[in-house]
Amino acid sequence: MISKATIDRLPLYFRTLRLIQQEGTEIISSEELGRRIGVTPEQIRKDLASFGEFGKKGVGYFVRELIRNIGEILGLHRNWNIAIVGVGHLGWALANYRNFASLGFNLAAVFDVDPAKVGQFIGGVEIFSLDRLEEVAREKNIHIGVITVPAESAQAVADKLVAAGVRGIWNFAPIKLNVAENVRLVSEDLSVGLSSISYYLSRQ
Amino acid sequence: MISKATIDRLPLYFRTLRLIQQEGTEIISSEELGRRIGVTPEQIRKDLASFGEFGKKGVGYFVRELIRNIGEILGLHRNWNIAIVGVGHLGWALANYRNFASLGFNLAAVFDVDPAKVGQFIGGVEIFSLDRLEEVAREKNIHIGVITVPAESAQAVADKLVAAGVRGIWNFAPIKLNVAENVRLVSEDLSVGLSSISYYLSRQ
Ligand SMILES: NC(=O)c1ccc[n+]([C@@H]2O[C@H](COP(=O)([O-])OP(=O)(O)OC[C@H]3O[C@@H](n4cnc5c(N)ncnc54)[C@H](O)[C@@H]3O)[C@@H](O)[C@H]2O)c1
Ligand SMILES: NC(=O)c1ccc[n+]([C@@H]2O[C@H](COP(=O)([O-])OP(=O)(O)OC[C@H]3O[C@@H](n4cnc5c(N)ncnc54)[C@H](O)[C@@H]3O)[C@@H](O)[C@H]2O)c1
Repeated sequence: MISKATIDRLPLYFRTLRLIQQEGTEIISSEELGRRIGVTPEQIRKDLASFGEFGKKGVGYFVRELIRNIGEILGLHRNWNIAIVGVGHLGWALANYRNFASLGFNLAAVFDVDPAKVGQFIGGVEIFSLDRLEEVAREKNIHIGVITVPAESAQAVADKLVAAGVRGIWNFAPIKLNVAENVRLVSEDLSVGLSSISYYLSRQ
Repeated sequence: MISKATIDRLPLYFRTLRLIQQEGTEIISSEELGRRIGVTPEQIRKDLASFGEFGKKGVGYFVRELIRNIGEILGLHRNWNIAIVGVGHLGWALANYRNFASLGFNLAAVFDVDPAKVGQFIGGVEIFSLDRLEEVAREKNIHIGVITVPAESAQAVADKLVAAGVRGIWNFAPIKLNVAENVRLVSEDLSVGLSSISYYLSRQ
């Protein structure tokens, strides 16, 4: 059984390795990788060993190969269909962001309750009314629902997504959502980043 | 010396306690708080003990009081002036978000290089041209700079902010920024949330 903490570090390894690859580095040691990420080299070796043999003793890890391996472990590039529910300021920004598609996350459907938005297009996709969520989500085989509606509507939207067979939810509303065991829920809270800055600034 | 891991958990305690308060709970045990956050009760007690005596043995923590204490430790509600650099899709969403102001993070200045945007207003604040950053950042006493420009411009923007005396940087561009030791840098990578969902979905 691989721990959640190990799984949660993988995307950070993936992101950091991609930055390292951009800089032209082809081989990297667990010491150097650890310095870049802020974890010990032992932790890196232990995390990666839970998924297989990747590095060469005394040489280090081949960056391109490790990126491909971690990408596969994370299920990237497998073409996941995404639906965004709530096309306000944040939903609009996420729908227009091209980088997610390069990881295999494709915008397939968008929903809103505002009649002025329904029927418009965003990122090449038509905005449907919320009451068509279940029919459209099944038709377009939606894997992941992104919730960018106000907090008071978020639970109802989560329930609709789950009822439509969606098993992954990415939530931005500042509220604790209750979903069934077999649904993978990740809730973002952007205020965490800001408050960690204010913690340090208030000690200078 | 308090560990970075402990400091990074504080915003999660703060956020979870605010959700618990919204539900009407007045007292909570470290066991219950641990269950809600996904850390052990020992970890919670150890983290909080590094900042002082908060709970009552056998009773638990008073939610309202703990929220106030953690908020003070994090330096929240102290009125921090924020500047957003790059008013594209994401910068626009962040500039319009009211919740940050309730934590004491106030939008004080906005910058962009696009002549069509300079001179417009967003969130009640005028968009200035980038070449006025240093003058305006000093005049408005900017504490935290938010970087929402394309990756290739991000380092130059960080350098300008630091030269203008800004000591906190919140970066959304997918690139490793180099800043001086005395600058607090937090880089967000929204793809981490999505890839943790695809990890779990690819194992069902
Ligand atoms: N804007 C940000 O930077 C930011 C940052 C962090 C978190 N959030 C959170 O993300 C969510 C969206 O924020 P925003 O700033 O984009 O808000 P917004 O008000 O700009 O957008 C909300 C959108 O959701 C739609 N909507 C409302 N109820 C709906 C429902 N039941 N079903 C479908 N659509 C519905 C509205 O018509 C609107 O288009 C909020 O919960 C907010 O707290 C936003
Ligand atoms: N949109 C998202 O959901 C999202 C998600 C994660 C990360 N990001 C990252 O955030 C950044 C912004 O993304 P976006 O989608 O808002 O992009 P965007 O292209 O919509 O906006 C970029 C803005 O920055 C301005 N700009 C360009 N160079 C500048 C400079 N040197 N100084 C000041 N302003 C400058 C542009 O005029 C434009 O207004 C990018 O680095 C992107 O990778 C975006």
